[in-house]
Amino acid sequence: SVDFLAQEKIWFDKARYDQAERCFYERMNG
Amino acid sequence: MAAGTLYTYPDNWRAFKAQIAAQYSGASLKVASAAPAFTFGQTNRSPVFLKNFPLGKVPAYQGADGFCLFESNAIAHYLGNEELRGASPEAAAQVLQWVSFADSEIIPPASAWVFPTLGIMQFNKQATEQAKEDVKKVLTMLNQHLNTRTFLVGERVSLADIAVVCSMLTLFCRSLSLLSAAFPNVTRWFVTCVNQPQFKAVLGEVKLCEKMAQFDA
Amino acid sequence: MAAGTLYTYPDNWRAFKAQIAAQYSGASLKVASAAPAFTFGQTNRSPVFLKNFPLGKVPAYQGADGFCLFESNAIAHYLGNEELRGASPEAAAQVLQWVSFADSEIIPPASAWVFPTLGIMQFNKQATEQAKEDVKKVLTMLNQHLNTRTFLVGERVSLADIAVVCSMLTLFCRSLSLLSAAFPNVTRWFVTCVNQPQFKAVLGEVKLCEKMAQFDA
Repeated sequence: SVDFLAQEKIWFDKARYDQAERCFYERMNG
Repeated sequence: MAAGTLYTYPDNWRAFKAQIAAQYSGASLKVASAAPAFTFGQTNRSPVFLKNFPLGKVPAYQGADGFCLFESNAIAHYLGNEELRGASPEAAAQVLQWVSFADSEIIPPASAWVFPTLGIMQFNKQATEQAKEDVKKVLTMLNQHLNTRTFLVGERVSLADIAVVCSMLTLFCRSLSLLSAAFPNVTRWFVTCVNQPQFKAVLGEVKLCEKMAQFDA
Repeated sequence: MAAGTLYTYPDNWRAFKAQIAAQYSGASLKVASAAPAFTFGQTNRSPVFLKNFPLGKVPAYQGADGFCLFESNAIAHYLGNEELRGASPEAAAQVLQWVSFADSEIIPPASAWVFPTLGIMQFNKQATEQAKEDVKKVLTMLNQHLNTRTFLVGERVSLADIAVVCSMLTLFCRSLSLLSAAFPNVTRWFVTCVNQPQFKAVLGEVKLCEKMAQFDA
């Protein structure tokens, strides 16, 4: 089942994208 | 009929889902996106806000009756109506299918592709090329599904269309025009949706981009 | 009452959501997870399968009437009942809130933490430490929510509990025991859920891990 899990598509980077988006919009909104 | 306030920063595609749903259902929705009602980065870190919305994320919805919700799909569902949610068990499940699809299949590669062009993240050539491939794969599938359909589920707009359209807004407006010729059904469906009065009331005039946006340093 | 086949690989926590929902509703669900009915990597790449499930993802559900669904949340919703989905508009929205929460707030950091311990990904100290922090933040919030509640929504198990439990299975079974003392409400709720007959019928005996799993090279 580890082999199957390895083929799963997971957005591991999501936290990085969330943070970048948050910082961007916080800056834009003063 | 629901009535409440949606806390968000301006031009938040996640908030648009809820706002468009409210247009269809007639729910009374006040949008708090600017000072003094709401300042992103400040208000959503205040103790009062965090008491109701512990993660501090937006969009966040508070009903006039005090009912609190976070997660944009949940808010859109609550502010929608039976037609938007899918009137039969099969339709309701299909709506949820496409809503999940938007979050799991569209948003990750769309973000990877678009964020550098908005200056949100550093450009990474490999990540961008992979993201473009992933987006093409998803659009190919959508294009096939929409070959004989006007909308994603049934014969009317549903939360499925709202969620998928909103997840693709930055794509269509910044990066997708050169590809849209390859996905005519998706383009037809997208243009149909954004020209519905309920979408227009929230999104205004949506222009497909003329030129592919590049990395914005 | 729904009746159909769920295609998946074995021990797929996404498939468990649908299977547990079917236990509650009494839906008749055949699970095709091994040859000859289904071989992951082969069957889901075949033209027949892709005709019904264009992305080739599992779990995938096909009803006895031919109705096809992908995306695990949609399948679980379809195979559930009104109680699981939330009987009131508020409860239904809260259920969707927690289901989205599981996908967006739990799965990414939980996977980033656990996958290296399974030898699926390279260990990256910074990424793991960040993932642990993100998981702790989420558990703190959950722990607070469950301070005065037995279940996530209302007074009975719902799709919210099913989705969040299933998203945390590998966490609780591989990495979480040393933290579970810090999140007693979450642990109480998790143990209550996995000991429900309907959960047990699908998951079997769920053992919380004794020792924190480390990177498996």
